Amino acid sequence: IIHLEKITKNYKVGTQVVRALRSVSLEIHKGEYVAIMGASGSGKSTLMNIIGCLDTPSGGTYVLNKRDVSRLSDNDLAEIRNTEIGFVFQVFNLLPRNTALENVMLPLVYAGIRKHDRKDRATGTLADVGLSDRMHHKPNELSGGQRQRVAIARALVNKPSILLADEPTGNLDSVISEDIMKLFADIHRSGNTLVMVTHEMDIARHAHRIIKLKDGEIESDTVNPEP
Amino acid sequence: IIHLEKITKNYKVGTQVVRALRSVSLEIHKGEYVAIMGASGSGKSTLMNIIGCLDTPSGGTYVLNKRDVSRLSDNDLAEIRNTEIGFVFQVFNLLPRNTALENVMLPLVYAGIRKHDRKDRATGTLADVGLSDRMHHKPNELSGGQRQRVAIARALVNKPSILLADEPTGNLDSVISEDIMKLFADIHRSGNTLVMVTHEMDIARHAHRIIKLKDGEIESDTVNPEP
Ligand SMILES: Nc1ncnc2c1ncn2[C@@H]1O[C@H](COP(=O)(O)OP(=O)(O)OP(=O)(O)O)[C@@H](O)[C@H]1O
Ligand SMILES: Nc1ncnc2c1ncn2[C@@H]1O[C@H](COP(=O)(O)OP(=O)(O)OP(=O)(O)O)[C@@H](O)[C@H]1O
Ligand SMILES: [Mg+2]
Ligand SMILES: [Mg+2]
Repeated sequence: IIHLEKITKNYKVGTQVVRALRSVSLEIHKGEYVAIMGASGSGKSTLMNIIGCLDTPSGGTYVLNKRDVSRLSDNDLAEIRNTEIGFVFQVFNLLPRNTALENVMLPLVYAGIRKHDRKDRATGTLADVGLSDRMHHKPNELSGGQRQRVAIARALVNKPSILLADEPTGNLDSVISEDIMKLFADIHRSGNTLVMVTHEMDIARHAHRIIKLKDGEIESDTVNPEP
Repeated sequence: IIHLEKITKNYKVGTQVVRALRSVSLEIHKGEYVAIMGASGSGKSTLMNIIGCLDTPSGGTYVLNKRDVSRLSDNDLAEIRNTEIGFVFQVFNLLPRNTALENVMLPLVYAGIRKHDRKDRATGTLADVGLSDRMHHKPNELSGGQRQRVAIARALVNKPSILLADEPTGNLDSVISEDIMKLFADIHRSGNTLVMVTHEMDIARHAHRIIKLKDGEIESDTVNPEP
């Protein structure tokens, strides 16, 4: 359902051109569980932003669910993001003036869920990530790992068919990381597609397939024999 | 040089009181290398902020370098921070409108270093963390791990006698993490004191002593036999 063909992404910094992605071609099928690894700066977040329709490529094509999304307008991309994709950002991106609960309820507004049910579902998902007693805290009243878990809950709450997670456990201890990995496994078992960036092999081991990026290109793409 | 006696820290959220630190007593001597571990929300960053003079305790005393800093004014705390302590924040805290180089030069302004030398030293420290080719990028033009490395460089550039690092490798792959650990080992070998929060045992193993926090209190404080 995710088909990238010769994707490139360039940034301009002053007079310099940074080639964040040099040529990435990749297919991910419905229900796959993929981990993306690679050195800092190798292009992982840039690739995730393109897959998640947060950014458009400089070159190449991206067909998502049989639809060419490579050059869509911001409004069309926003529609796809809100209905089909859940995204856990590497730098959380929570609304600073809203509580954890309000942040997690937000995706359900786009899904047209009524307020009472939004509150129930967001409360349930926050319980799943162990934050029942922090629901009414704003982001600056939460620890780093708690903010990360709010970002995870927000991505999961509308049960997206494609879950993209960029370093979801970077700020979490091993106990909570295991809980998060179980949640992801549940999502995967319900038939959804997961793409996860991580720098930790222990986390990548949960996936069926491991893609390694190097300098904006795919260096290797291997099946994980024992997920 | 760091002496905490029955330190408590409370936050008020609406009508609720959050006891982030319940009673922490702890001594760290000059030249020690200490790792602090514990579950998400256990109080590690709160403790680091008090040690680093970014926050004052609700109760208890803190004597730093023979001086009681428990109830100092913001100005006095700022003076201590800028001259004696280097701090790597869990959420980076870079100036968004300034380049990596400018962000790393900033602590040297407080140290009274002239501009030409500030530039040289900041350039050198950015090279130490592998960011020579990203010096003129602003934070939003950098990857997550690159921002983390700018935060590390900024903390190291004025060779502080006390280095405090809150999850310094949370966004870094194992290769770069090892480079950062070597840099920290150099700082330690020069006689400085290091306190590092981490959730990864592989990183904590570099320290001589491992303190575990649980629910705002010290659960264990053990010597690491093979750092
Ligand atoms: N400004 C604040 N207002 C209210 N509660 C706060 C505030 N800052 C922190 N807390 C609470 O205090 C507790 C300790 O927070 P702290 O940031 O020290 O945890 P931590 O051990 O660093 O966690 P992590 O590993 O997730 O970064 C958490 O439960 C958090 O919700
Ligand atoms: N807006 C931008 N402008 C200029 N360069 C950028 C921009 N965003 C990213 N880059 C550069 O593109 C490269 C890839 O960035 P990306 O964020 O994808 O890396 P990453 O693999 O996610 O790294 P990390 O593991 O550190 O998060 C980096 O070298 C970065 O400096
Ligand atoms: Mg990234
Ligand atoms: Mg913390």
